[in-house]
Amino acid sequence: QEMQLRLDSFFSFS
Amino acid sequence: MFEARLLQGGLLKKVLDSIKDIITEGNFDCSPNGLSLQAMDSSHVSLIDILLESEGFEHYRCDRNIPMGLNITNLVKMIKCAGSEDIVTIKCEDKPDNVTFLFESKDNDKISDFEMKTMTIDDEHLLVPDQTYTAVVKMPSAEFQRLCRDMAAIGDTVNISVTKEGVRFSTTGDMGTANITVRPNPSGDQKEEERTEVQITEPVSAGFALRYLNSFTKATPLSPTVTLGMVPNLPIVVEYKIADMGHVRYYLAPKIED
Repeated sequence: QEMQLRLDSFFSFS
Repeated sequence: MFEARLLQGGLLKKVLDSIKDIITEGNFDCSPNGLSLQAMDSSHVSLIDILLESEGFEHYRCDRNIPMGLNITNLVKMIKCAGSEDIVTIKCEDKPDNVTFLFESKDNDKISDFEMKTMTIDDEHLLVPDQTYTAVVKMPSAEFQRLCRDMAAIGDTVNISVTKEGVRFSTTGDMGTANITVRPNPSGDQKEEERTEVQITEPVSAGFALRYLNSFTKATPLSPTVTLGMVPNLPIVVEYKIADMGHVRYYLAPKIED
């Protein structure tokens, strides 16, 4: 089973 | 106030085509440097980053930073009314309730103006760090488009592996598997835009959703080449450079084995 990661777990909000 | 005149109005249509499947609204940030947009899709899996530099416009005036919040679906409808050869001028006040689009035909025999309401959009700017990519692949954009389309016919996820020998795209679905390897060919007789080039410091491999990659390839008409940048365990960047103007860049978070 594959899980799609979200971008906010890599980049922070400014 | 903000005023920008673009001789190749068709470029705006192409830029909108490259984002309309991914976002429904966005803040176009007008600044003295140019017109930019950063927006995530609703599930926060991908990010669009557009830059149209002020130098690329025939006339550009921006006195202060103005966020121009626009509904993309409506914007597409309005820009569709411009002829592909039209000169397009975008105008708004410092705190705009409306944005004006002026379309002039090339022979100056038809002038249209459209006014569109702006909207307030909560800014969710992500800080994308400047990074050195472990693997950078430059290839013809049409080739990448074809490849993503073919892969999507077989599976939902593509695994992209880059080694100095080339780039391997693999997918698996109910009907079977598919592997396509694209090899670098810098010494051939091809024109620069027909070449595939691979620069790596170490091999990288990761899985990505084809649905998103396929949406990104809507930017293909903007550039003859596309550049993929990868770092282990980080989002991939897919970049289409717009000649003398800037870029449309997409970031996509990887998929992992659960």
